[in-house]
Amino acid sequence: TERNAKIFDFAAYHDLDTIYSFMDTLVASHPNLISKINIGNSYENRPMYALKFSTGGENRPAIWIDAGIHAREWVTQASAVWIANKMASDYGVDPSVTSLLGQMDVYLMIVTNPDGYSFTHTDNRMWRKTRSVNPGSSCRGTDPNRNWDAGFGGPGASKNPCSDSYHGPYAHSEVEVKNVVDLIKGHGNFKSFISIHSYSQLLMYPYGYTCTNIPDQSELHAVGTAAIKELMSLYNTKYQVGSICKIIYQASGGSIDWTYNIGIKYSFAFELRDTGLYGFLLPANQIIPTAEETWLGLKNIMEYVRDHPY
Amino acid sequence: KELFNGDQVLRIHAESEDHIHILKELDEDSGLDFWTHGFSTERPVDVRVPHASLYAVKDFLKENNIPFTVMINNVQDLLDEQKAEMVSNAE
Repeated sequence: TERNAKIFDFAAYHDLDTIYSFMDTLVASHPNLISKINIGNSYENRPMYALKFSTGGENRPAIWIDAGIHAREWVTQASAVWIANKMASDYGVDPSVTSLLGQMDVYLMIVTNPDGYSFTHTDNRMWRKTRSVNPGSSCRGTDPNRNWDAGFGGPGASKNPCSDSYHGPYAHSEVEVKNVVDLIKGHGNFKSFISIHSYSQLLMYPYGYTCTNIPDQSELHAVGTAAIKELMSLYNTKYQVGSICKIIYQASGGSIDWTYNIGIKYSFAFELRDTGLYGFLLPANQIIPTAEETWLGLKNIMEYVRDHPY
Repeated sequence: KELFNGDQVLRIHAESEDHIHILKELDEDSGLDFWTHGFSTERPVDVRVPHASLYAVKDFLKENNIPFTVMINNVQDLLDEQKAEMVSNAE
């Protein structure tokens, strides 16, 4: 077991237990900044944890960041581990992070699909979905990013339980999605929602379920453009900015469409790198460079959210 | 444990609307594993093709003059490397 955050090997992929024990280590190292929130359990009854970065206050405006909703996108969970440590160690050192956490809370969910992530370690490295049983089908799982109540069941999602983009029997049918939905609605004061995926080097904003522009399209495009400028400054990893529908394809039931529609204006989705020929099998030696550049983009967005209260 | 011996990941470069129209026949329910989505002429699409379907899919692309490259020659080899690396890191 990694004894403390300082000797944790961030340049390696880890299984769920190791990531969960890293969370405990990080909380223990920063008791006045970080707490571990159990937002509920997964379908196979694994606890779902979000790390809450808070310096006090009551129900402060907050930013949500999640990684790994698609289980096989390992570089996202690994980057989120590094980002959690970075945010903790930069608080009190980096004036911008200190200012951000002085005014807002940040919730960081490193493993948003624990059943799927566990399954990629034990049975099928290519698994993407949840592990729920689909009655009447031998195929398991729902695509947790087609299961949100935003254009649910529309184009870009499949009604076939065997498909990797199966939308599920109804919106929020997946307990993993419902747990996040309930936390966001219960809290009621989130100002930004950022979901981290891989791979394609994209920074996207709503909508996915329609190619109609959102009312805040020009502002979010400008925020995204500024963020990827920061991101690209480190290793020149080429990113594009745009709405999900226009930059990839029409995909309904996605998380950031739902969060935008309930009023969380600064809703974004990252597709992290593979700049080469590895896809989801990105070598571990690219974890830290990926996390470092992603942090610059994330930080830029969070600074903007901090400075533009609404 | 699911093994992926002989599976390849093809990077498909659609060059025209015709290509895009034809590629949509390779839809999600055909057992192909789309690693990236959204056929367009701007960005290639990566698809993991099970070994058993490899020749049929390559023939289909060649017949329709749709350019592709082999991005990952054998998925299982890469998985074995990743697993070995994780084991040595854990040690």
